[in-house]
Amino acid sequence: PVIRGFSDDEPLVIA
Amino acid sequence: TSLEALIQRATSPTNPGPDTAAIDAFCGMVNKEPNSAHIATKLITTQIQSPQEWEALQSLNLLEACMKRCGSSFHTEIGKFRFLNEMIKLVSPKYLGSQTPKPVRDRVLQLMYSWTMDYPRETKIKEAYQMLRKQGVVTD
Repeated sequence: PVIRGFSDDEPLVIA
Repeated sequence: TSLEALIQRATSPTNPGPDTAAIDAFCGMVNKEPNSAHIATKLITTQIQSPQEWEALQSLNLLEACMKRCGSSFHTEIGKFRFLNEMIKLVSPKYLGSQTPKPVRDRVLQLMYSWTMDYPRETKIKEAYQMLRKQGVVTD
């Protein structure tokens, strides 16, 4: 199973 | 003195010129105190969004000094979209771009562009900059 680690970042904002 | 106190001194709108002592002390503390890169980045994020142009410009100068003099833990924090998004909002007309003074907008783009060359391993910086070009925020 894919372990969904806590990503310590957020998605890129689109200008 | 804490990072909070030092950044207030380093970016105060009443500074007649750059407060190099406060800038040096801030960078020194970031290098000395473990896990301070994250706190330093959050403090800088707040300061660069100041509506006072001189305060925002001094904050961007502090940011540049930290990039040059602080270690990879600081580069890692700046190389996250969590931080880069705040720089994007300053220059994007969809967010704060129209209220941000032009010298501040120009300085943000100049820093991001220089970082794409100076820190090629921080691939998110290049990704963010290329997005700004694609969206027409950055012109040649």
